[in-house]
Amino acid sequence: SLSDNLQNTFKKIRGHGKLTEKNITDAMREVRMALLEADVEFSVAKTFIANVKERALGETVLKSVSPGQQIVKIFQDEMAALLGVDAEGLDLNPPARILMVGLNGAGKTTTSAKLALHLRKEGRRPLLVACDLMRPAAIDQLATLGKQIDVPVYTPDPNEKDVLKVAKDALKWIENQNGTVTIFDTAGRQEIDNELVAELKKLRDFLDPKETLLVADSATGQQAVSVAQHFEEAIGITGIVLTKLDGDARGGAALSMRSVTQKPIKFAGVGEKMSELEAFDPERVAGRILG
Amino acid sequence: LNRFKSGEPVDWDDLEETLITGDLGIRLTTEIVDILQAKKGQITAETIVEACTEEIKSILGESPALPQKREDGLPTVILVAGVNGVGKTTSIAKLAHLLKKQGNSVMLAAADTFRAAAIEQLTVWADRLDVPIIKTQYQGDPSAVCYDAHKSAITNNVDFLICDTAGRLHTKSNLMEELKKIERTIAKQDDTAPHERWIVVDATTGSNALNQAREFNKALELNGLIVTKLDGSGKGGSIVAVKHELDIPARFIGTGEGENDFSAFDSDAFIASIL
Ligand SMILES: Nc1nc2c(ncn2[C@@H]2O[C@H](COP(=O)(O)OP(=O)(O)OP(=O)(O)O)[C@@H](O)[C@H]2O)c(=O)[nH]1
Ligand SMILES: Nc1nc2c(ncn2[C@@H]2O[C@H](COP(=O)(O)OP(=O)(O)OP(=O)(O)O)[C@@H](O)[C@H]2O)c(=O)[nH]1
Ligand SMILES: [Mg+2]
Ligand SMILES: [Mg+2]
Repeated sequence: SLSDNLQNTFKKIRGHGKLTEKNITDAMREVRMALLEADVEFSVAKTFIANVKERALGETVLKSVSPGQQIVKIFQDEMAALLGVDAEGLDLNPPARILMVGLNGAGKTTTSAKLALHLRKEGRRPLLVACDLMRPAAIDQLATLGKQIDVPVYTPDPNEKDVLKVAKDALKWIENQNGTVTIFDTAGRQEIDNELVAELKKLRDFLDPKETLLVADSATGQQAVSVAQHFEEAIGITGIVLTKLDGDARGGAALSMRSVTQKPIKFAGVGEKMSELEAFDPERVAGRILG
Repeated sequence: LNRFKSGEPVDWDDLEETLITGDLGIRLTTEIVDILQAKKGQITAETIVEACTEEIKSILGESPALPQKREDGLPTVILVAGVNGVGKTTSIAKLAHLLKKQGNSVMLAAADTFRAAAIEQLTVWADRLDVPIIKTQYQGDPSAVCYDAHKSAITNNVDFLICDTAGRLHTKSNLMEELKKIERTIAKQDDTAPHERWIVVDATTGSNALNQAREFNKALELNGLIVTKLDGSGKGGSIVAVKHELDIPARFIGTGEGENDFSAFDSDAFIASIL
């Protein structure tokens, strides 16, 4: 682990005076390895290390702690602070609409249903709208999940090709429901697919959602920056949901996406069950990234 | 890469960044850069791409043959596994389409009985591609589906039986045990089956792909890998690390959501996109 590696690097140094520039530089090599192994994006890792190096240089080696341990603590604190800042809740002012977006297979449909259940447990009346007209049985999938959690789902005709028409019809349907917040599930797409991103932009502009959540797989590698940046620039996101954190992905994508968009990571998907959605825990993910 | 600056020294940092951002992982990247740097003076900015290509190519090895029809008339059984959302079901549809276009008879086993509308999803594909599908009710036994499908494939002289399975994280031992049970069940009617045991990996996954491959390999002794979503920004470099450590070769790539967005793995094209 990084802690072990740093402890080895600093075996002989004990607590007095400032951390030297050499202490820091030696540690940076180890931390860089750890960040890249944790799938933090290359330039994000570089920037993060440079910023923390500044802070570390001012620190005094505490008597009871080895410099290695101290540097790990500095990094963990910095990372948890970066990951956790302004992790507020959801803007659910009426008309409360939440748009779920992201790459193919990230977990949007599952997360849409989990979020609906979460909101219902909070005493709200959620509705789900199936706007994925592309994937076979996507509408069935959301309808099935909606039934499991007892949340009404707007299901378009699977032969419908126009997602804006579906959105228009869904808004009409919503008027006759007794809902207080609506979650719109969308089709997966690759962030560099200009046509599909343009379609999503039209949908977003039409719905004018209070929240646009980027659903992303926590095991995403070096493309995390590209993914987050493209969605942010094209449609503007208000938050991120990291999924499949119940696995052993190190989760560096959290740092990458957060750094490049400055948007909060609002939730963590921690399993396939509808109950397995948690508030994002920055300390735990920081610990996981640094290993 | 500073590749075409004639007479210039190699920008090793640039090469390192290229490989890391291609998701080859820092460890394998360091190993490759060390090997190339050890070839003292033989490599210049002009030849670095070629040298690096050769190095990665030697890791990836020869592309294996396409899945073969059996000579004894029994179906070739292909078991497809992987973590959640990587593209197993869609890749199976694409593979069925490809094999059918080549003149083979294909059957599908909808053995993801767990996820909402998983059976429906594969059924839509089966109908579109005009391929028979064996399924059971939602939350039925996946091993039983594979057994019944295998029985039907044998009886009907089907050339290829492809078994879809539920996505599962490799860290969940009960789910990995279920997968092993599926494999054992398939072996009941033909102890050489399943003949192909593949993992599907997402091209945008980072180093976790290696963890995935390790665990699925322990469960199934994988002999192939499909890398999907190469139409996106992901380079799929993690599959080089998988080949390097576990010797599991890439067989096919997915390049989109349609049934034709699928082709045999080609290491030249793959490496070119990384470099
Ligand atoms: N283990 C685990 N699996 C998850 C989690 N979230 C989603 N999944 C699974 O990931 C797979 C993909 O989820 P979907 O909800 O279909 O993903 P999607 O983004 O809607 O996919 P597309 O609509 O095709 O782009 C399914 O097998 C889900 O059960 C999670 O937090 N943990
Ligand atoms: N762009 C792109 N999308 C793909 C590719 N392969 C699969 N997909 C999409 O990825 C999403 C997930 O695909 P599935 O086939 O449902 O994945 P899976 O592994 O079976 O998922 P689970 O069964 O839930 O674990 C769908 O939206 C597919 O259309 C590909 O090569 N390119
Ligand atoms: Mg979906
Ligand atoms: Mg599937």
